[in-house]
Amino acid sequence: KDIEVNLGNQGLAVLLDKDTGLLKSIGVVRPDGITMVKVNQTYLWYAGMSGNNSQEEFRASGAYIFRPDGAHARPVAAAANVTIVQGPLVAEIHQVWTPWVSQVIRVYKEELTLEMEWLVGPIPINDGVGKEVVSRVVWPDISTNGTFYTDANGREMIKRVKNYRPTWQLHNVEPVAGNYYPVNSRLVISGGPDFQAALMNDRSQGGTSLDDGHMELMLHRRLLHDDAFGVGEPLNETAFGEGLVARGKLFLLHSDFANDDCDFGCLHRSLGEKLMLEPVVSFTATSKPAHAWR
Amino acid sequence: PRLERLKEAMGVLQHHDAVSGTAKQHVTNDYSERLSQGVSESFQMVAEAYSKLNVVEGGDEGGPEAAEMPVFCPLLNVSSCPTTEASEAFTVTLYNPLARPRSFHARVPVPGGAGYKVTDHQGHAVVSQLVPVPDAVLKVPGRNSSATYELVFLAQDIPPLGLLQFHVQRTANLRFQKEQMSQILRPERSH
Repeated sequence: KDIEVNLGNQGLAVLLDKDTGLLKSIGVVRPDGITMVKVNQTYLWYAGMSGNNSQEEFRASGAYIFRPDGAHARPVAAAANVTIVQGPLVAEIHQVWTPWVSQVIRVYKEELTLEMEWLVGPIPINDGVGKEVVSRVVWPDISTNGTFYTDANGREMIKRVKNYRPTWQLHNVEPVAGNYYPVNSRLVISGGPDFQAALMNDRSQGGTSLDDGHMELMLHRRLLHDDAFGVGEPLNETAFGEGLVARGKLFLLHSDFANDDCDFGCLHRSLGEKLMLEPVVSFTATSKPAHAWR
Repeated sequence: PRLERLKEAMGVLQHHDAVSGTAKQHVTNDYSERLSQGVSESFQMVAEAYSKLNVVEGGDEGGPEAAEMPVFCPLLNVSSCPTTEASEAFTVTLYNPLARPRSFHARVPVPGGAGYKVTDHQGHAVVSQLVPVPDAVLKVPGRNSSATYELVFLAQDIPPLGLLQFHVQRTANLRFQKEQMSQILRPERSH
């Protein structure tokens, strides 16, 4: 009933739900077998609050503030069309939710990192609703007690607790936005000694964990109203007469990927360094064959 | 002085509007232009440094010709690079800014209908794979590219603060093409 993708006897195995084409579980392939861990991932969107900013309650979602209309995100689509691409070096799962949301899940041979390359846009606004698109990873049956960790503008990882501020009494009237925090390189959750997970990004984004085992990052926004904090324009970037298309990568790590040489902290620290300082790639046309070039 | 343009652009872009994305659109366009000019000039400097290290052909004979200068393809994120799409043969240079060795899967945009021989600096053949560019990327508005595949190969152990180079040769050899081509499956959904 499921679709399994792996590259031989080392690295990650990925299981997709055959009904929906969505991620269902991942596991490390070891000589003594595979231990799969349940995990779901999909794309959702929040409707941006509209309003004329005449009063506080009519404040629109805009460039400065994230203010969704309602507390729940809507699925972009219930299922994704899937194409599986496999070869000696890399296995890819190309998923298409809608013409404006698609993704490549990527597993390189012998590498213990699940790469998710997202492509979002142009976000449609024909219905007159601004949309804010998120990627949400859910680890079922994991209790994280409303706690997650994010890094903050070059400082250390900071503990975030849902609907709580450590130095003052919070009455949260924004159940989603009030729990969103800057995520500059990673969002980490922990659920006991056997479960830690990190979602790492390639750019600063907003993110949260709204429920047990949830990890959520905001990817791309297109909004129709100014939020009256000073921009004076709605966050509605256009190019080629359409909304912008954005592409980027998220990387998922689980404590099961760790080993004696590299524990979970080592895993996300090492990957963070590699993402921050990627190789600089350049190309030069040549008329020489390989032996002469050498 | 050649770095000043990028340094000044980075200085201007420390403004909170640039960091957070809350500038008006015309200001954002200006930020982009400053950054682009700064990066372009810095890339030229890196290319000249490569030529002094004899990383570029002709670098030891009074400097390389313009056509032999390395190019940095800023549109690799939409799998587009005019040099790799148009050239029968090209070299790939990977500089590792980390202070320890690392491996990296290079992904090079190429047109379909051919195979590609990848050779390392010691003359050894390197295993490579042709992966189709997703349809959604091919349809990105404004993308102007003939690349429908990415050539993937592993650059193993790039030295710390150092370089690895590879030679890529397009070939009509069907055996190569067949060996490199990914297997593609389109599972039908149950519902």
